[in-house]
Amino acid sequence: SLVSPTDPWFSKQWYMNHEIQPDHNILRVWNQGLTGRGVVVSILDDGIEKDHPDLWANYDPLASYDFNDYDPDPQPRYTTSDENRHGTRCAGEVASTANNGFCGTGVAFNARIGGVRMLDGTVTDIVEAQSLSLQPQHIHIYSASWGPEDDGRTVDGPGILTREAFRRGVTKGRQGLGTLFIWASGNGGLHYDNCNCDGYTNSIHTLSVGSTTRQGRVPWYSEACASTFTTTFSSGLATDPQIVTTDLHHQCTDKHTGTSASAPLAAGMIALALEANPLLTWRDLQHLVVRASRPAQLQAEDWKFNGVGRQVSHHYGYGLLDAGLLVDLARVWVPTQPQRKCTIRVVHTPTPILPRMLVAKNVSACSEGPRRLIRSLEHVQVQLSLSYSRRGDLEISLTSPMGTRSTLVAIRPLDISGQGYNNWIFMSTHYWDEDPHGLWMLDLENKGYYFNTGTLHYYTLLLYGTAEDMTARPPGHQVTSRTCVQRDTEGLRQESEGDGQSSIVAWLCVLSSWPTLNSHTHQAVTTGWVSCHPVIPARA
Amino acid sequence: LAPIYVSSWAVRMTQGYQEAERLSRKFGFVNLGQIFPDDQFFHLRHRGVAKQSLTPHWGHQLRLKKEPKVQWFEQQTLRRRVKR
Repeated sequence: SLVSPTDPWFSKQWYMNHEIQPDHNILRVWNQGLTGRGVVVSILDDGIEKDHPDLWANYDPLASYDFNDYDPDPQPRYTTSDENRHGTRCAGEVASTANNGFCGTGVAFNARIGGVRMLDGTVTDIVEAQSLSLQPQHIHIYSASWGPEDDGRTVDGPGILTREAFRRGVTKGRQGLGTLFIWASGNGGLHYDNCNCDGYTNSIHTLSVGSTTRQGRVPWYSEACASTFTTTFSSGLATDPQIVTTDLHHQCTDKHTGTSASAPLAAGMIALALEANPLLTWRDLQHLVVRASRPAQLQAEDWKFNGVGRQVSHHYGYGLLDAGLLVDLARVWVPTQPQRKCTIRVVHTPTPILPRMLVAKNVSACSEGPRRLIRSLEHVQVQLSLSYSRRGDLEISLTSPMGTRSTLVAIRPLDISGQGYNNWIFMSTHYWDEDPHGLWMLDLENKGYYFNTGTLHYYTLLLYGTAEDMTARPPGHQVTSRTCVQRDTEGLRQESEGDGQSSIVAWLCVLSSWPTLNSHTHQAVTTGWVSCHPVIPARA
Repeated sequence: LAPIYVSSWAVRMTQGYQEAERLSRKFGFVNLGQIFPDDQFFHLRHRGVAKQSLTPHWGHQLRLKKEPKVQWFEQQTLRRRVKR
């Protein structure tokens, strides 16, 4: 029996109140006492109604700003059609207050929540970069439910400054552990759009979130693509239930939809994981999300096992995000070893594109002498420039040495552009933890009229990963030592053998017993955390 | 879709704030400060430039290009971003 919040609309939150099984398994995490306390999330959007009865208690002014008017007040601009309700709705999903008799409950209802108003004015590279680098030592998670147009014809991504903001975020943000950027994967399903044509969702620095309906089906707006990591519930057809959250004018709504609603749910769950283990780096989180996402009841025609035995789909990534599993893994995660990058120039002379063309490359040079530079893959990117008579007719896929075929961009019938791709980078998460050594096969196929022509100017394979054999890590509990040093309230050192109740998390011990589910009660640190020696922040 | 140029520039200066101020006074920009909390990128706006235009402002491009202390600059364009 799990304790539930008393908020009147919690009964409508079908995606986390155990009304369906499996759901996001958030109740279990709350009942372990994790509610997002100490974590700061900011919603980059059109503002936040900071005085909303369900938000004001968690509102964090330091995590907020208005880059339209360059002032600290992120209050949305009110219009007759309430078009600037988006940020407030996304914020409520993450951190609307629990047990206050109002509306529903945020996934991380004790996290601090801020809002950046930047979407409802002139958006430039400068505005995006400033928004994504607001207070990087204070804000832990940035959630963004916007992006280039999902019209099935656009190929667009972050500008120079925004890419610099991502890079700075992951290398310097959160005291070097790396800022967490959570992104909505896109709503272009109706236009056969593909989120690998969106440089925000296919960036290695963002964690892209897809959507599923209550029945576990692919929503009409969902875009399949290889760069999606995980999936959370959202809406579907008009008859499908949607997401409950705060709304403008101090109201509540149960009509939040789209992948916009999915990203904040994931952001909230990741906030719970960060509370369980604040030393997680941005790459640790991505590893954890891969492991904490499962096919569950999600229906897709393209589920397949990748080379390390994980099921993956272009619609859902690794599947439905399970907060309980995410937190369990976070508690015991041993920090990921430093990121390695391997750049392999495969094609560097202009090559005519045949109707069906396979470009093979045997990757063996990804080593430093006898030592393998990368033993376990993370992101794999294909960077290329090509011209093609009708861009959307060209389908590009990549098959790894372990036999995983990932469609980097599928046919886009509305993309009639003759401009081709210029230095564009496609990304896939599908080879996560695979061994990169062996034959990589790039497959270009004309899916349109036979008279399409083009030239591949260059193609570079970019492999990211780590030297550790991640598949060798024991599943579940990974305690490197059962000895846990505890301190009593006077700080005196006490040695204790593992009592089965504690586990070592990056050298911090967590006593996993949080008896009560309530907001804003402050537990004495010694009952929740003790510090072990040594504390080594993980380096990404 | 053709880019729409706005009246802002991102400029990277070798010698920080003082230099950005000097450059702004010299060419009539308004220095809106640093873009990143800790570095040399500055946000300059020019009131004499159309708020939105289909063409970049060649005059200022040329002037900035000639400035030795300007490492990099870019006239900003309108980014079409939709809520999801």
